[in-house]
Amino acid sequence: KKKDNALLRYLLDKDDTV
Amino acid sequence: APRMPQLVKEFLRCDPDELQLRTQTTTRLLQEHARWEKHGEPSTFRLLCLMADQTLFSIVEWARTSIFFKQLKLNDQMKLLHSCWSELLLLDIISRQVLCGKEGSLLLVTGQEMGLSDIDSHAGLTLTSLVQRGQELVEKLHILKVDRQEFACIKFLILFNPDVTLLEDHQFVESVQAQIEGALLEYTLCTSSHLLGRFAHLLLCLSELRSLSTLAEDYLYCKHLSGEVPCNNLLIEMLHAKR
Repeated sequence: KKKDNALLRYLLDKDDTV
Repeated sequence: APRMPQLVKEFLRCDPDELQLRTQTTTRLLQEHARWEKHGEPSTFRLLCLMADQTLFSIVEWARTSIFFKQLKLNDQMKLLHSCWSELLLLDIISRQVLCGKEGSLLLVTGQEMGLSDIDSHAGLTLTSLVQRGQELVEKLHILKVDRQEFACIKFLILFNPDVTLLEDHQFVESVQAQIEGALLEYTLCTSSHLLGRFAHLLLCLSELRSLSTLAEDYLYCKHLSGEVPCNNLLIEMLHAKR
C-alpha cells in the first residue's frame, strides 16, 4: 500500500529546506 | 465593499497562482511533446490527461501549504486527498469556466480554448453526458454568480470532508469543516443577503460536483484499462488509490 501511493507520499512529505 | 471574513481572506491567500500553473503546464506539455516526436503526434485525450496530471500536482501543493491541512498527520492528509482529488480537479476546470470561460467552449488551464461541439463530435456516450452535466453545473454556478472568494472556500469544504473514513484526527477535520461553512455562510450573507437560499444552492452544487466526479473517475479508469491514459503519473496513482 505504501509503495502504491509513493508519489503522493513524497509530494506531501518532501522537505522544502533541502 | 462587503466585510470579508478573515478566514475567506486566508483561503484566497492560499489559492495557487493561475499564471504559474499555466506556465508549468505549458512547459510540461512541451517536454512531453519533444519526447513524443519520435512516436508520432499524441492524441488530444493524452494531452488532456497530462494537463489534469499537472493540475493534480498543483492541487497537492496547494493542500500541503494551506492553513489547517498542514496541521494534519501525513496519513490523514493522504486519506483526504485520495477521497476528493477528482472533485478538486473538476472544480478547477469548472471554476475556470465560470470565472473566465466563454459559452460553447472549454477554457483549458493552458489558456487555450476547445470548442464543446468538437469534443461532442469525438466523444462517446459517457463523455458526452459528463460534458453536458458539467456545462449545466457551470451554468448554475454562473447564475449564482459564484466569485473567486466562494470558490476558494468551496475547495476547502471539499478537502475537509469529515465523512472520510478512518481518519486519525476526525474531530479536527469536523471542526475545520464547521469553520469553513461558517465563513462561507457569513460571506454569502454579506455579499448577497437579498438572495434567499443562495448558500443552500451552493451546497447543492457541491453534491452535483461529487456525483460528476465519481462518473469522471469511472470514465478515466475505463480509459486507463484500455491503455489510453499515460502511465506512471499522479493521475494513475490517485485512480488506483480508491480501488
